[in-house]
Amino acid sequence: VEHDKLISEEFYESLEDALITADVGADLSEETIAQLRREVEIDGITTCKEAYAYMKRILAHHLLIVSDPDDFPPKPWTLLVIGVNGVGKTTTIGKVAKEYRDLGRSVILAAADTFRAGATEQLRIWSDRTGCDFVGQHEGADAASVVFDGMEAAKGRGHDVMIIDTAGRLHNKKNLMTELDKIVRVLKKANPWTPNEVLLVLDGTTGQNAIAQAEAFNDIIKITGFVVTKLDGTAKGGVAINLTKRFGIPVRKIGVGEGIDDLQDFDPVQYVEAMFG
Amino acid sequence: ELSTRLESVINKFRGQSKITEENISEAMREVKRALLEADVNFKVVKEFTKSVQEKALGEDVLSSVTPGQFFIKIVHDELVKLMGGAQRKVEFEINRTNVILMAGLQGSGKTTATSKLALHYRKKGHRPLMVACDVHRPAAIDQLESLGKSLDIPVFSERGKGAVEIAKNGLVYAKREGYSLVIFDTAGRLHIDEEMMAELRDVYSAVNPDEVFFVADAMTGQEAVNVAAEFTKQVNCTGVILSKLDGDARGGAALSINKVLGVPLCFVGVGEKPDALEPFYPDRYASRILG
Ligand SMILES: Nc1nc2c(ncn2[C@@H]2O[C@H](COP(=O)(O)OP(=O)(O)OP(=O)(O)O)[C@@H](O)[C@H]2O)c(=O)[nH]1
Ligand SMILES: Nc1nc2c(ncn2[C@@H]2O[C@H](COP(=O)(O)OP(=O)(O)OP(=O)(O)O)[C@@H](O)[C@H]2O)c(=O)[nH]1
Ligand SMILES: [Mg+2]
Ligand SMILES: [Mg+2]
Repeated sequence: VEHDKLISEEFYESLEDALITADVGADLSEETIAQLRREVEIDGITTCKEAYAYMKRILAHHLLIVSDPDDFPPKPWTLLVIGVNGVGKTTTIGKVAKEYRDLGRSVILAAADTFRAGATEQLRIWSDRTGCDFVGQHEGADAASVVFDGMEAAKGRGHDVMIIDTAGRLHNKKNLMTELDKIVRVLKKANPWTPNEVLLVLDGTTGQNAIAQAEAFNDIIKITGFVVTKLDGTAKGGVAINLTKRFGIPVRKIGVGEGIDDLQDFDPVQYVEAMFG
Repeated sequence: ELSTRLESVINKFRGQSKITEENISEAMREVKRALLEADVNFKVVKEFTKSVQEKALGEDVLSSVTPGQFFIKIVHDELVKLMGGAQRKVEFEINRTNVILMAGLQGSGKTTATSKLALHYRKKGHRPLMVACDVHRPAAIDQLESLGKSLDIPVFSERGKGAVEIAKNGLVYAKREGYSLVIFDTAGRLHIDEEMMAELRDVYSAVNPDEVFFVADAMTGQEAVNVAAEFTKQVNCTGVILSKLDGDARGGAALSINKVLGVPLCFVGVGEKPDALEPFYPDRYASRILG
């Protein structure tokens, strides 16, 4: 995109191509360029440089949702982490646990992925790294019973925060989605205020399927926030813009690496800058 | 059973008796949308729609179908043709030590695919050994060992050593013990991570693989080609395994990887269990891409 030139049809085309390449999606890309054209006309913008800044502002605006979490969370503040397979749920929990631990909170991790090989061991390592309490069972155990054990332990030991790791599940598998419903019912039975936060973790390299994922998960449990991971790679995570706009749910955090400190608060302007940086 | 997108393509030809320059550009736009929604790389989409448009205008509509149906058939057939060159059956001789190296981004399904391949080839008469070369992800070795245990397929692992050393020792062990197939599971890594790509190159040199399978997640978006290109440039990928195809992601990434890089599709993962591995069928895949 040549910034010092005057706006032309080629400029709009190359912008639309850039959005599609960033996984923003064909429809939203077209809509964004249409909105840009309108604003350019109304404000009398002539240079590519100015138009480019306008476009970034339009995108950042799509990503801006202001929502405040509860002010007085009951103990334990319960965070449920869900998403399809391999997106980074377990790793994200390790990073989030570190954040709470740095704030002096006592945290318990519940290994409710009782299906996948090595899942409980993986979370246990993150628990050790962050000084959390831990609850888990053998492979093949009932996921909801781990959640129940976690609640009992959290209440009994007076933990401030409980984070629940769940098995990756493809959203088109009805029985796996029903299991999530069961987990929420077990939580609510123990404490009707929970879960306080439900984070849907999305892989930053995912294309348009992220929309189907968000729809299906949101149908089963009310999602309160997205986490977009693996943004340290070359994928731009443009699909997050579509999701925020469509569902009115904010992106809470972004994952930028495999290390314990590789989690950042979400900032719409920075996100869009990184997309086109 | 057509999707709404394809129905709208057919509708562009409603009331028309043949395919013309006018009605085709509208229809082509819908096809372009369908392919982009399926995460096909947008350069591949541009090239494909151009060649389909030329073909459709050059053919006479069969009298038994409407121009819309005829058009969809051309698009479908061109996709099958495009993917037809993509499939590749991978077989190994039983009386040698065959080596497979697994590679790909984080979380794409490599470790699971390792156990699936081991089971697949054991059923074909091989004696497989899995080698745990992921020394980065917490409990990665545990994961592979657990998979090996439930399948009764041995896993070579050495905690506390580096990936290259484990790979070398694993190969020596495999040859000594007479395994006919050794599959090296590696850590997920970014194609732009110089240190990790160097590790992969070193493992590659150490084990001299017969096949290097790039495992790609079916839901990968537009970056799929760039990622695969870098992996192929550094460790010559000989095949793609497309995982999580039991989801509803259309999987356009595989089409793009094959078209741009010429790397064929060898298997698709259709579930989390070890038997959830299938050969790749171009015709079924073409239908899936079109939605
Ligand atoms: N580069 C990078 N890798 C990440 C990030 N987050 C997670 N990963 C890696 O992605 C892979 C999968 O992470 P997991 O935490 O196991 O993902 P998961 O969603 O719990 O996976 P399942 O439980 O199997 O569904 C691991 O190799 C992680 O190290 C990130 O932000 N950046
Ligand atoms: N539904 C489904 N899940 C799959 C498939 N292949 C892998 N998975 C799941 O995807 C997640 C990630 O699989 P892994 O085998 O751990 O992925 P990986 O590439 O080894 O991950 P890293 O080593 O962290 O890079 C796990 O939850 C697997 O069970 C598949 O074909 N279908
Ligand atoms: Mg996990
Ligand atoms: Mg692995």
